[in-house]
Amino acid sequence: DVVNEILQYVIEGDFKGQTYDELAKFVDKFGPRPSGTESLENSIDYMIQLTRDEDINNVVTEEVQVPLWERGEEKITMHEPRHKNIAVLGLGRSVSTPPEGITAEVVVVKSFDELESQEENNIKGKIVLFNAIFTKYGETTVYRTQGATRAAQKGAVASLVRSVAPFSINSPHTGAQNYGENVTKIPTAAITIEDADLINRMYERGEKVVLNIQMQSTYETNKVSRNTLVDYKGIQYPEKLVIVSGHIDSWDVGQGAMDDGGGLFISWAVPVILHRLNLRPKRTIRSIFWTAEELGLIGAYAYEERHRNESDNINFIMESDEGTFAPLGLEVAGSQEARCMIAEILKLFQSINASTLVESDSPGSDIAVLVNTGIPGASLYNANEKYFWFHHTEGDTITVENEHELDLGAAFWTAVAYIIADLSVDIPR
Amino acid sequence: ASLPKNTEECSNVLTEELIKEIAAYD
Repeated sequence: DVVNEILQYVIEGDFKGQTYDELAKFVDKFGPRPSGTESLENSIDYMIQLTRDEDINNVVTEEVQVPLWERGEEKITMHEPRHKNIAVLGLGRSVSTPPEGITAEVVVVKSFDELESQEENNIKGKIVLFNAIFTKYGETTVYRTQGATRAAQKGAVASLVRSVAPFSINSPHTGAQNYGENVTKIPTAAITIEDADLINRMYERGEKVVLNIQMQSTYETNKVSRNTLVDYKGIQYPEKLVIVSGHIDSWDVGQGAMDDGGGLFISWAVPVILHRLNLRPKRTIRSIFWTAEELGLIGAYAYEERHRNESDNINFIMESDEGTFAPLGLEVAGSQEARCMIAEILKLFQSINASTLVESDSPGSDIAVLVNTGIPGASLYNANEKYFWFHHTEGDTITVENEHELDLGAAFWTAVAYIIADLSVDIPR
Repeated sequence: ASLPKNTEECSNVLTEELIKEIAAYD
């Protein structure tokens, strides 16, 4: 009756509300935790101590070289056709503008195809605004990650992107972007949906839109951070691993409570809950707190490289990085037999409405690095319809989280990990 | 693309023994 024991203990028993309380303490204490900062390293030390305070002492860290991109002053002012301040968040790794800023006319496009169809003379010396309407994150985010490179290739002096979000109350959403090789690095930033639509309407009416963009930032590549590994040793096959995970770093806005504080804390809760209930599975459950996810899955790539020769021991890998709202089930990658085993396990969670198995070739963010090598894995499938309202914004605070839903998530995460780690057979590759 | 799984297709994939083992956790 393990599932019921865990659900009862977390949802109604002594653990009720503890995931939320610990998450709230954590994000209130450290606030945002960007890659390469002292805040992130202090938060890692805090999680290690929090785990040891639970009498779980099998905790190690592994060093990872990470970048530090630090935002300075950012300001966009519309000069023509009228004066207006434009809310802005620079994108990760963006270069600075000169101190006086860049003043130029705006060209609005809705897609890369539209950009490519433009004469180079029409782009050269101008600011390109990518006003791509949000469809799915994976589809729309390319304008954020590649927009600066594509605009620079056509001679633009700066690029702006409509925030990658389906909804906005004038909130800009930051995020990572990468400069391609052999292109001029131009400043790049996100503006709000409202301002992107405003500029788009003016542009389509034939009005000349002129902006001044002022952005300052610094970028260093030689900082050191750490992945944190908490092992809850299995009693029969300690070398075999079932991994649960979330990332501990965040963007420099809000508190990173949703992205990915919730995923971090339900993964931290797994060994804690099992230890408190004295439930010891056959295989080892490893909780990993990934570092430097936001600037490109840097901790996950380092882990995969460091543990490549042991990867056969990973039986299953789980990650929560798309919200910890009410759990609905799992988004699973693996063979037909692996998916059927997980589907059978999920049937045990009908009482909390978390029995749905969604198939995906590449679930999660960090774990995609390992799943793509053939390891079966899953991400938390949850009622995250509003996730991208808050993603990478000042609005990502503990206020977004719900105490009961975090309890459901922690209980579900723990029970699923326990069952997989305790079965008599491995999840097949 | 993510698609909800049709679990009926699993009926011939897992052994009865394994299905019973998993059910025993409830």
